[in-house]
Amino acid sequence: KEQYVSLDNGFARLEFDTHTGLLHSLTVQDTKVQMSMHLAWYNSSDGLETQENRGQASGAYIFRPNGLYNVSSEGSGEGWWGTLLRRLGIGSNQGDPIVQLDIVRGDVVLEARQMFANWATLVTRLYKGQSQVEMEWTVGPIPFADGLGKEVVVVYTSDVDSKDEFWTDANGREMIKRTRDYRPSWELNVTEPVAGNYYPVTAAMYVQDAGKQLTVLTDRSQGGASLQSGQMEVMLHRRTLADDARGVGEPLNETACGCLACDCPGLVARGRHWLVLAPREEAAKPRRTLQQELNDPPLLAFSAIPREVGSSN
Amino acid sequence: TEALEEAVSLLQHHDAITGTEKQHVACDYHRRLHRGLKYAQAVVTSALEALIRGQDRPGRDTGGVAPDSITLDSSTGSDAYVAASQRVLQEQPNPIDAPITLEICDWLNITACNTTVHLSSAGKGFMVAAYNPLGWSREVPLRAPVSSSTACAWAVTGPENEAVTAQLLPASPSTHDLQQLLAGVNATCPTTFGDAEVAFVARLPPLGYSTFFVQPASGACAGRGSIQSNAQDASLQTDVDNAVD
Repeated sequence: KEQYVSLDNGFARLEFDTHTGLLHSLTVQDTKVQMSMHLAWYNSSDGLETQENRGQASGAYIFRPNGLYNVSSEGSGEGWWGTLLRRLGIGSNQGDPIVQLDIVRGDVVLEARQMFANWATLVTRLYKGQSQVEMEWTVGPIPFADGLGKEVVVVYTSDVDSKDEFWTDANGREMIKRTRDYRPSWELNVTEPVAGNYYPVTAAMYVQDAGKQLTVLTDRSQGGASLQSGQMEVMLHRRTLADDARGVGEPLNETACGCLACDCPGLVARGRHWLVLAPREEAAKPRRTLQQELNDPPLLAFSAIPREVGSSN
Repeated sequence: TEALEEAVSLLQHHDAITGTEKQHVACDYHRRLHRGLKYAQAVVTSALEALIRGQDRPGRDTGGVAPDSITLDSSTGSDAYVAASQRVLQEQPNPIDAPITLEICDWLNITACNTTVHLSSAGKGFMVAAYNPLGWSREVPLRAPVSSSTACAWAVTGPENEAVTAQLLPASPSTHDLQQLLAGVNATCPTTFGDAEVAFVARLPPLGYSTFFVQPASGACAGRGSIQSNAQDASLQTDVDNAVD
């Protein structure tokens, strides 16, 4: 009956909207942002000659999107009418998705589990004593029975007034300022408003305004963009059905190796992002420290318990 | 280290990183990287075993713990760090004097383990050795797969034999789906699948390791209902904050 359910570990507080199942706000100590995150997919251009894609398909090398759609249990691209609209590049962003939300509480970790579709889930975690928010994403096998290639992204939307600026890392070292639809050394003719604003994110990207900085740390190299003020999106997984004619000669449609049957499942990917919110002047230290911790996790090894444990010192 | 070179060269190849290769080439990368990974795991686990047994230093008085903070200047460089590390190492007691064979789980992120130590089903508990590759001490959440059919509550003990706050979480439905997917495409590799995870926050020394012991907790089960409802039963209230590096 409550509109919001909260997770609070004493360092950070998350509020989820129980009506939509989506994140509503994030507060870290005295810094608060209204923010949400959801999964979406770009329809991969198939390379058939249209004015939009100019004959270029999305593939292993090329990102050439043709419409953006929310991932949801109803709208994963399987209905014929939706498929037709999507083939025509019509019907982008049909409002906010509604997702199943489950909460798990305990002394060590608080979890919010969101199921966007049976092939796309997010788990948001707050651990005891930690101020960063862990977001574990799981995507795949990406369905393609509708004949549409899909490139799945997570979209973080916030009220950070970043305008058209965002920062991405240079191979884990300095953060480089990016400006939407702009190149510092030549006059850009914008023909790809989405792909043309994607940059490598090997470790981190952030948006900021006068008071606060919101960072996404990644556990692997990905691609990312900020297509609106306060927004960040990161590419998670791709499955295309056409070759992009850059030399591979196959669509990017990877299956499990060693599986030779016709119905071999496509790959599933699971990874983690850490969200770091901090006052702008103090943000660099936690961002850089946590970046190192995410990229150098502890190495775990297991064994049976030695006999002497408990009997010695 | 010779065994690791194949993995290093492949990890630097642009097609291996980006996916700009045909499917059969991806599978070849997969095979080679897996072989390199297994070599690397053998190197790392043997090093950890040696640290735990204290075999790489005289006597059995080491615990594999590096100093918490050492001031370096340009005139002394890393030699001072090594010397200080060895001093600290020699001051640590080694609580374990038994044969230990460490193994690494390949699929911890889906609550599965392909080791001969059947974490989920043996019911006797297991040891976790966690090595921190960073040069500063840290508190880091760890998760280990367990089976709720073995025990409905689990206790975690730290390196000083102290109780560590632990929480039992049910595996998510998507994790169950991934376990079934893995079982379907990888039927020949013995794997144990946990339907739950024990989560705890580990305090790890810089450039060193800590050992934790995960065991079924006796007498903590009020019933055999859902794991989630027993999560509080699995919690031990002693904090890790007083642990010693």
